[in-house]
Amino acid sequence: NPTRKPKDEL
Amino acid sequence: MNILRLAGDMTHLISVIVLLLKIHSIKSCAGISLKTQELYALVFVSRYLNIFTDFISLYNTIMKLIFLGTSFSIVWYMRYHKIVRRSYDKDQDTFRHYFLVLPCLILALLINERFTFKEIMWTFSLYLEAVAILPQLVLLQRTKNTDNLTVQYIFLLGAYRALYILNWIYRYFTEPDYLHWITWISGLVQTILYGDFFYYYFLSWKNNVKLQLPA
Repeated sequence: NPTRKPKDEL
Repeated sequence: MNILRLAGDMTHLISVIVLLLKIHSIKSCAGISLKTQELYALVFVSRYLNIFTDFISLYNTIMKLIFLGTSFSIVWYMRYHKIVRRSYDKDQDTFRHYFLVLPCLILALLINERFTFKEIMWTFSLYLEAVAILPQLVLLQRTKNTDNLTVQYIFLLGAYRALYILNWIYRYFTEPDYLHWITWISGLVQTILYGDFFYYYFLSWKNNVKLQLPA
């Protein structure tokens, strides 16, 4: 999974 | 960030403020489950391991610090504050932590997006958050005279999760590649656990009577 976005939810 | 997500975060924040207000102003934690509060502290510690490594936004960092700080201060108040701790219903709050923590940890080791320490802890926090309210709901059922602040606190906590679900639906349709099955299913389970509470909450609100869960 190369395009892993950072986890932005709390 | 969309409005549903912001509303969810704010509801979560207000729920914590309501609880701290109760503890601060009336120096009482009657009806509040220490087990649930300790589980939340554990949830935030395991989830926010990335707080200093992955910078997302100032908002994100501040909110993480607030949730970490408030969850630990609530636990501290309930355990050690010389007046507050007297009001803790220890004999009623009997739910065992490890019945929830252990299965969540095992599940996180088995079902996760990536087998790394941070990822497993993050997944564990999602599973644990889903069930962390259970000791509180059990205590609520056992407590005869639940005060209004406790009921509002639990309601706001449930509302936060419901708003997050709406946020996920919105994001799914508006953002490409936005797919988080583990988060969604845990969040859905968490909200379903509130189903019964919500039902009696609205009933008590409609009939203008005090909320009491049937035994």
